[in-house]
Amino acid sequence: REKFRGLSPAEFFYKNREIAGFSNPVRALYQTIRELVENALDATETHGILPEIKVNIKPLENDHVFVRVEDNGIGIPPTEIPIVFGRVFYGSKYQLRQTRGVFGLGVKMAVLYAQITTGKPLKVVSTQNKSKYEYEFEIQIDIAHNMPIIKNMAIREKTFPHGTIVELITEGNWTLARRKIESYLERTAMIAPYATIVLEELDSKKEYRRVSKVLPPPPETGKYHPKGADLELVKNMIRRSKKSLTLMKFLMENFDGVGKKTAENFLTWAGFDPETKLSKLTLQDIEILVRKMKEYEKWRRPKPITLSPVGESLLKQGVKRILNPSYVTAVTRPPSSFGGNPFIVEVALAYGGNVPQSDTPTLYRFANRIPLLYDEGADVSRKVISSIDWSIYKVKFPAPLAIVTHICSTKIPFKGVGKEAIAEVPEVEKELEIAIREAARRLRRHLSKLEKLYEVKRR
Amino acid sequence: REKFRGLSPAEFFYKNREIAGFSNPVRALYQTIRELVENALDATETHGILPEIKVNIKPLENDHVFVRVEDNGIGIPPTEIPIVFGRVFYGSKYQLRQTRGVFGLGVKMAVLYAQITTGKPLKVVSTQNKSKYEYEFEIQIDIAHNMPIIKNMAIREKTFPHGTIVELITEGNWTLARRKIESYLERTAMIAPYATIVLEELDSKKEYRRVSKVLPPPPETGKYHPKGADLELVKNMIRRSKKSLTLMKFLMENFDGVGKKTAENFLTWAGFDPETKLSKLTLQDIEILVRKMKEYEKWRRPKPITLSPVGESLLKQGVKRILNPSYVTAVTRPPSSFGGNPFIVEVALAYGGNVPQSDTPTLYRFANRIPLLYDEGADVSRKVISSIDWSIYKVKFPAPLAIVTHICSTKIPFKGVGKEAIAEVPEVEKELEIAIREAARRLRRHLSKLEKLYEVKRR
Ligand SMILES: Nc1ncnc2c1ncn2[C@@H]1O[C@H](COP(=O)(O)OP(=O)(O)OP(=O)(O)O)[C@@H](O)[C@H]1O
Ligand SMILES: Nc1ncnc2c1ncn2[C@@H]1O[C@H](COP(=O)(O)OP(=O)(O)OP(=O)(O)O)[C@@H](O)[C@H]1O
Ligand SMILES: [Mg+2]
Ligand SMILES: [Mg+2]
Repeated sequence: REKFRGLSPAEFFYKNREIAGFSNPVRALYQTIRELVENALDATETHGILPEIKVNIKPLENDHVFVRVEDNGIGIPPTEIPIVFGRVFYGSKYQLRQTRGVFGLGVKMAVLYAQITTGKPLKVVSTQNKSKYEYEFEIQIDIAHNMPIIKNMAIREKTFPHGTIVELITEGNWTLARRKIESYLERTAMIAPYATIVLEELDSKKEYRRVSKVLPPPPETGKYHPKGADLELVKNMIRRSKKSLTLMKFLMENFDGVGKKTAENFLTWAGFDPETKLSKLTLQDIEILVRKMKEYEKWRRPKPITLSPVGESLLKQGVKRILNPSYVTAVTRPPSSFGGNPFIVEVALAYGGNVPQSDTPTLYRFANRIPLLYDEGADVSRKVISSIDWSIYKVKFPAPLAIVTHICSTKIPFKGVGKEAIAEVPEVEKELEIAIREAARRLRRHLSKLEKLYEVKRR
Repeated sequence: REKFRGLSPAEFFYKNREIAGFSNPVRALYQTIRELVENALDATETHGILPEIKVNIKPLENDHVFVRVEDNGIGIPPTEIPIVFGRVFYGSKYQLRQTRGVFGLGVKMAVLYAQITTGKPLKVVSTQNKSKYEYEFEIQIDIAHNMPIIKNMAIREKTFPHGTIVELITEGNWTLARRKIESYLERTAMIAPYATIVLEELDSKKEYRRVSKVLPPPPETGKYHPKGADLELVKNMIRRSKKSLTLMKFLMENFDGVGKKTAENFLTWAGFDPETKLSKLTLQDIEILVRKMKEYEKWRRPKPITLSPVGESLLKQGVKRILNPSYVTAVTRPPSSFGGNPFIVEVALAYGGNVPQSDTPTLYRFANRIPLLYDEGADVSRKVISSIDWSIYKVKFPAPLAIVTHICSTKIPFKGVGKEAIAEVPEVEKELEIAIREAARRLRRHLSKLEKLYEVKRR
């Protein structure tokens, strides 16, 4: 009576594409652009390259839209090209390191949506620095098998040093999506003042030339923190380790911030002999070990080497470039963590000048340098800002006040794979409030100074 | 420099379990209960069985919680048991028919979370009506391969006619999750007054005995509507059809509500000869065909046979049972559709009696009879209710006013796989407003009557 079947990951996201942000031609076009641009920025920044990103968007007939994104990133190895574009849950960002990409899904959604609306394949050209050649592929997805279909392929001598060009023709509502897309690119220019971003449309060309040649130090790949351990993780680590390894060495080698002293103290507290060989552990021992790892209060805090905050100087430059305020300040908080995941909150506050007047602070949200434009009502940043009484900081609405919030983490608590709203993790909420209030206090000092000057002038 | 890898679906949701609602021990325990209860209700209602559902929740030491859900549903075929509990993206609800389950993911998340927090396997006993035997399995998930691991298995002569018992031990915060879970079950009793639900805790037992023996007619499996067609769907349908089939017959056999006349009219309008054999179609023909299918305005509206609204009588019974108001009214709207997906909006309004006073209407949201308790701020129902000026309906806040909204569809526009908030689809929003205002008008008539009676009494 019930018909049982399984779906491949591609089938699942084909059937449920609205969950990934591809709910209608307006939203899908926006999501397509951002998936491509986020990949381009990951391919440059994370590897110490000053980003040069060219975006072409050209509406065609029948609600089709031509989209082209070119970057000067590290390029993609030719053997990987078909799979990274043709297989859901495949990518290079499954490591513990701050990147925009995290799911191994984004560009496949763009390929899928184009495929089911226009039937046109993705076209990609990519070359790596070390290679003499550039590789061109036309790719579609075999949805039932979650595998790429290579429609065409070419190898040529390279015509550019390194980078990737992605082209597709997808169904989109350019008229309605346009402002959101332009806003997305403008905000990307805000958070990444070292990036040059060009948007070429049918009738116009907008260029955000970089205002800084300084890149924030890229993040490094790190180890899991013992606070965030779970049974499956630890069992797998033990399975991959030499059976003769001691418990102490096992912890030191596999976890973040665990030195000899820390390992010994923890294991003794947890009731284990630090010299126990892994081979001697029973399943029950492992369960106790993991439970104790989660309970232990004396682990060192997670190292922030896996993170790459923008920093106060670049934040201010980006805000000045886009908002042109009369006053700007930025706060980068020290590293914190939730459940073993390190994170850093950064806030910039802009006041006056060209900042538009509004009844509540205008909020620019970012997570791992990704601009978040939808679902503000469900986002933790909006919640914190709405809970603040701004009058104590001398702000009287309507006011020309804008707040930029940026959360960096190896585990952004996104509410969905479409990456729009961030869940209310208490530690993150607390850090946001501290940072926003610090920026607000500085604003108050500035406004007080202005008041005094104004008083003096008047007499 | 970049390390490329793929994840199995189980690995993906293990790493990103917060996206499915398993973000912390409070939320995870709530989600575990609801995934099991929703499966139990699908296994009964959808098959014309008056549900008997027993839920046992017992906190153990170390934040472990024992969970057991028993139902009198149709049971699971023994060959399917390991896979439905051990493989992500596998289930029996991938058809066009209104069910609570839609993703083929829910119970696997519960199994996964228990596995990584307590190491304990899921235990399931199930028997079907036609079978002499009951089958017991202990199952875990091979996360890397997205396959079940059968830890134990037994076959016995059956001890009950039909149904399923699911047991697991998971990490959970029962103290903090308790009220939400009790609320969830109470609301389930509200929307399903024909169901008997028993909740047995350590120190208490709550029974919602059914107040009706009437089941709403179960939904039937239906066909796709041409309005919602896409290239991939139509290409696959053509691939599976006889090459000699005419375009006209193809549309009539594969799509909802397409009779001979409709097919002929559409194909002629779209520029096709209705007698064209499928084998004669080029890829370009198919692209034009699909585009025209989406554009055509004269398709018959989607048939609601795939839906199963609760109906006004049962809605009122459920509301009376739980809220005990002095006044209740219910509105079941006629079928509507968005993008080819049929849907029905139902609203109940309760006033006075035991309905608590509040500053805004208390909202009870349901989608395919699932109570939605989180993310109300991001939900379309809350948006509609907040946009209504209740004073025109004689409601002065604080007021004892409660609104129940129920959306049934073969495609609920959930914002995430955790099934909490519903996206703002314009057609759904419009239907909600019509239904709520209709109920509000009836309330106004009732309140006017009361006013007049009061006036008469006073003189
Ligand atoms: N422009 C690009 N330059 C270099 N590598 C790229 C580029 N675009 C995609 N890739 C590679 O393809 C992989 C898959 O991209 P995809 O967008 O699907 O997933 P992701 O970026 O890893 O995660 P997310 O789903 O969160 O975006 C990336 O991890 C990266 O290795
Ligand atoms: N109590 C039960 N009685 C009968 N069948 C069940 C029961 N629990 C689970 N199943 C079967 O197992 C399948 C998988 O359940 P699962 O919860 O993972 O997915 P789903 O219910 O189909 O969709 P969703 O992820 O939206 O819940 C179901 O489709 C159903 O066929
Ligand atoms: Mg990506
Ligand atoms: Mg389910």
